[in-house]
Amino acid sequence: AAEKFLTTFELIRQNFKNVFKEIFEGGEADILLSDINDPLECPIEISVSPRGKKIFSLAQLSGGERALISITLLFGMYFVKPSPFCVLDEVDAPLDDINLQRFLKVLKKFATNTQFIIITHNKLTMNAGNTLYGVTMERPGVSKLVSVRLEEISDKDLALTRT
Amino acid sequence: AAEKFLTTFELIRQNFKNVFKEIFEGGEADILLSDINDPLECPIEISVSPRGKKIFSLAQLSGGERALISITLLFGMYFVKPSPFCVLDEVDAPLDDINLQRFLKVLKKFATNTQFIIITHNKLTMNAGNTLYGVTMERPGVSKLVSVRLEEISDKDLALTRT
Amino acid sequence: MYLSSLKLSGFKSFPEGSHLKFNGGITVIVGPNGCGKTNIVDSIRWVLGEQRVSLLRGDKMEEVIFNGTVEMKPLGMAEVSLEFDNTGGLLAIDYDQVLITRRLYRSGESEYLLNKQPCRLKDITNLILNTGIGPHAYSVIQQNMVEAILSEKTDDRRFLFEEAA
Amino acid sequence: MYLSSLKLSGFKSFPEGSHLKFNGGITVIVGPNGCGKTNIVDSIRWVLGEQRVSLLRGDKMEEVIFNGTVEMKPLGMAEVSLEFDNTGGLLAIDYDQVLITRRLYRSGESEYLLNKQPCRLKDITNLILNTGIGPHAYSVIQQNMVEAILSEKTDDRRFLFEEAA
Ligand SMILES: Nc1ncnc2c1ncn2[C@@H]1O[C@H](COP(=O)(O)OP(=O)(O)OP(=O)(O)O)[C@@H](O)[C@H]1O
Ligand SMILES: Nc1ncnc2c1ncn2[C@@H]1O[C@H](COP(=O)(O)OP(=O)(O)OP(=O)(O)O)[C@@H](O)[C@H]1O
Ligand SMILES: [Mg+2]
Ligand SMILES: [Mg+2]
Repeated sequence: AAEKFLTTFELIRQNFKNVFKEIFEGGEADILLSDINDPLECPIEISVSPRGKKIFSLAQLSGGERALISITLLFGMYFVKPSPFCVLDEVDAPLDDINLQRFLKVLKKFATNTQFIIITHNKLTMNAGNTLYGVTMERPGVSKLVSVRLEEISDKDLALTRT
Repeated sequence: AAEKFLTTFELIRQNFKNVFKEIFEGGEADILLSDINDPLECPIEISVSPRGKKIFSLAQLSGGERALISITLLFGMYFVKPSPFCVLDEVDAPLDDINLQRFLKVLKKFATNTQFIIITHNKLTMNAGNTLYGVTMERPGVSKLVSVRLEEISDKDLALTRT
Repeated sequence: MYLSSLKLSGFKSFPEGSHLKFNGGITVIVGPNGCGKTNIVDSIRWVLGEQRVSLLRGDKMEEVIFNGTVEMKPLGMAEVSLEFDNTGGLLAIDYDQVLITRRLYRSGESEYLLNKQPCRLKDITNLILNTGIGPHAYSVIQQNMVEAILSEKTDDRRFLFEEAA
Repeated sequence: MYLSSLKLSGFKSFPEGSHLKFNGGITVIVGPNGCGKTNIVDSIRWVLGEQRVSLLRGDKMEEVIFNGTVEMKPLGMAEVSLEFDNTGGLLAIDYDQVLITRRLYRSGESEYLLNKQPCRLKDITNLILNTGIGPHAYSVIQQNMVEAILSEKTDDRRFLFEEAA
């Protein structure tokens, strides 16, 4: 069991580092078993430094930086045991425009082999999709699905009209 | 001490209900001491139902609804013991455009008596301010302040140019 | 192998039948706060066998059944069906289209169906085992996952790693 | 009564002196992820006497001092000054402008100043007591406050109510 965990851990680690390079464009990232002799129980440490920064603990990183690292690690795990589909619920909320574009570029690259279902409030993310569904609640508490054309998305992300 | 707490609690409760009416435009909200005979120790319950919905627990509410309730409660407390200023760090992140506009309308109304300092990535919120500061990091890890003109904020919230 | 369709009926804020069709690409779901988007995510976790009620934002499993509004009565059953295009043969079952259905009644009784044939939950979990499909933290990524992953409580983090192992 | 100015020097990602001026209205602060906006919020909590290091996103108070980058060495001291326009007389001190300063050295030594005169932390906390000013959860509202407030752990919630009482 320890064998299997160590093998998987090393795969996650490599994937984490690769995805990190793509999303962060520089900087260092690693995950480590704090005690190699106790792989099944010891704490797993994450250490990350965006390009040019000296980071002593993850808590020092900003809300957006933490969100991006978290998604990087999840993608790293994802590629060890890929599901045919991946569902993302508003993971882009804390990201600024530049980080969001990097994230979407990586997502589109992965989308050649993986089906993504993404929930978002963000116009840039909406533009990245090839199918767009709107959910509305005309009657309070009752959800209704509408399919949406992209040109109908104006500055109000609620101007959803049925096609 | 119990006296004082009960008095404050009732004030917070009234303020909470008032702010809720302004932000949610309908629906019900309340906070209750689960055991009136043990006011200093008993759990404090929050119950909220947006207009037309039947809600059995706060966990059922969406990310955006919870954020809005949380800000409503904080404002409720705030008006019991108002500070001359209030700092808000990206509280608007989970809100859709319609809720954001309601929040900003309430904020501007309170701003006649309270100074607000708001951190945001959102264009609508930027437009609500009368002073705008940009923070950039030209040298990695070194923050620099720039003052920003609103007309310079294009679709890229990072196109901050010094005035 | 991809998700081709999702049907919800009586699940959370979807009292009447609602049907989403997916192609293999990137599907984006939008709408105002509280309109039901995360409920759709919950339904995918649920139909794939999620038993951890807290990950479905409830205290008891019964809470996934439509509990009514001021205008509508509660319903007695929740049903979700997820259809896969299995032409790649990833799922070890001799069908090009695979339909997984889960039902829950207020009595607490559950039903599971594979291509409309009643089966046990076990049959569904065995079918998707080792395909990577399932309600894993890394394939159905929740709205508040950031803190959970970077959590100082390193047990949470270890659990995540073990899901992928 | 309003905040008129904030100066940071050696505090977190602000190694050199940085100066924000405020008017009484709504000031909006923007910028990319990780550029230092929340650090500004931390500096306001800190200069008002925040002693809970976890609320400043650190393990030890020393972590508020600029710790260097690949191009710059760490600094030995953090200093933040907050100036209030006190023409309303809300602060019980006979000045129209009130300047509160806090310094921390790597040695662990702290200094506090009121209008540039050395004082004790106690003098600052007494001055702002009962004015509503202070690093309260409801007046300096953090980036991840939603979960803390609606937290199922009702102690957190009680603590919030007691701050306002
Ligand atoms: N069992 C249930 N019966 C009826 N309605 C329910 C049930 N459970 C949840 N809901 C409704 O679902 C709503 C929340 O939906 P959901 O979390 O999907 O919103 P969302 O679209 O993700 O919003 P956000 O953008 O704010 O995250 C609640 O307001 C509640 O009314
Ligand atoms: N003691 C310190 N010395 C130097 N730099 C520090 C120190 N503490 C934090 N930082 C830097 O501050 C950065 C985080 O800043 P901050 O949290 O203010 O970002 P932000 O502007 O709020 O971003 P976001 O929009 O993502 O929330 C970290 O990347 C780190 O480099
Ligand atoms: Mg949601
Ligand atoms: Mg921040």
